[in-house]
Amino acid sequence: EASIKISDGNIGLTFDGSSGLMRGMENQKYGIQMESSIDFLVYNSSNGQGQNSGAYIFRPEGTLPLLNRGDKLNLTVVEGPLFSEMRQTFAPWLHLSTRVYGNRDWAELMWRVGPIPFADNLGKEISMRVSSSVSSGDEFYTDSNGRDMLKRVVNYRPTWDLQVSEPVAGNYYPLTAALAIHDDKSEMAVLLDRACGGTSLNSGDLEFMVHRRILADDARGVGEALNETECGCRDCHCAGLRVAGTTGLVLASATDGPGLRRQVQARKESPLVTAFRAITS
Amino acid sequence: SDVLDELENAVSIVLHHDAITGTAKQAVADDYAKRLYKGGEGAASLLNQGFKEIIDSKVRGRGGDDDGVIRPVEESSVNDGDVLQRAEGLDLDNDFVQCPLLNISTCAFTETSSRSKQNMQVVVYNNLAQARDDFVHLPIGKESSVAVFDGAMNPVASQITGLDPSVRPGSSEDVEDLGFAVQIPPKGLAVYYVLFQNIPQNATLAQRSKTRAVSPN
Repeated sequence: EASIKISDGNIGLTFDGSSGLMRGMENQKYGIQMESSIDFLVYNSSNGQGQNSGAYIFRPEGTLPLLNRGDKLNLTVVEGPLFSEMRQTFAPWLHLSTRVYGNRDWAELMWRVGPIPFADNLGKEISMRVSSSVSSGDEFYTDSNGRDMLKRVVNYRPTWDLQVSEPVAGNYYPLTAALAIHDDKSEMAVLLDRACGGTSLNSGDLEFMVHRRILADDARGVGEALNETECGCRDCHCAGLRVAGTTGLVLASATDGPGLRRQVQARKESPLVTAFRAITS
Repeated sequence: SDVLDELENAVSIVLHHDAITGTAKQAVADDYAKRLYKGGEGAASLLNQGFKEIIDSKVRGRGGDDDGVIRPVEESSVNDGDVLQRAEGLDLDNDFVQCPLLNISTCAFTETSSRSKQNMQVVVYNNLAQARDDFVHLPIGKESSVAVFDGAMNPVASQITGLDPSVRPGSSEDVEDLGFAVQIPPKGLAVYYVLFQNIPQNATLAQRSKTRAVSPN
């Protein structure tokens, strides 16, 4: 199949039949459709030049190819009366299910990362990147503890002339709830279910970190590498932590984007509380 | 309730920058997680008591709307006790439980209930100040025949989907996901019934989604 589309209601996502990657996204409610893709970046955690990456420090030394990944993604399409879903396996330790519901105007990205392999003796930071044809240039917006959105500009500081020594880490900002880009026609945003770091290094990109596994200490006081060889027990050797998360992906018109973004943000901050009990008739 | 103090103490401890950013040794991070977990468990049991109190007080006829959606007691008007009782004389004495690992489709209660065909009452709480349409997803045993009803025993459409193997590595085979839409009032509760037996005639049985693998060209 040259391309596979999943769509329920207003949101439609198209996937490329040869690479298995997402290729386009549309929101019929606002008459918007555009090229868009989702991929993962594996940053090589620097352990040299005098400053290691570590618990306090993100200092990547380039990126690594996605390990153990065949050159194409196998897809599993799920279609049902309430929602449809596309399941992609980027690597045995890296999975993404993209879900669209019939009565929702945004998509849910359900990702599972880990245990991150480190047989190559390299620490790694894993980031998800949503790329699109939103002409955002070098501007993006990050939330301030869930309140107003602050404008960020790549390789720029408003209060002094930045000498760029860390082209990636120097453009990562703290995110609590949202990362957004827009041009005069459309807005795209990701809504997070936890705090993390994020950026937009290229026009149309939304990138945020989902997991990291570091093999060296950064000499800032922890005195231990962020490597999870013991997760939960002292002497057992643990393969490493798995992380699962759900991120909302909003695509809307430039005027309606902020409203939809805040609606999805409120839901991420206050997930439903569900309780059960047996009924004996 | 001093049960909440335990959660409050845990949250105040993890406001330390080392807890928020993870700049701590593994053992310290594990300790933060343990404190939060114990505090969260205590608060959940308090919520469960609250759910039981609010819902059972409806059954004893202290009001509520007959759409099966339960609003805070002081706002309720129409007695929806009949509504709950209209569901074939349900005995609702059991306590509520919650499942913190629902996000990775893990819940012993719903999985065993479906396998033993134990009907369930599900309560959903919305903490937002706006009414909310959302979805609830529950793990159930494979091949369950199931129907969902709202609090007024109106049938609700639902979907059964096989789990992606990576959601629960090594234990996804005999579990499926039951998803259904819910409507909840602002700062309010809504009640649903998930029935595996004695399913009324007017039921809409859960539909199984179609899954197909696509190998890239």
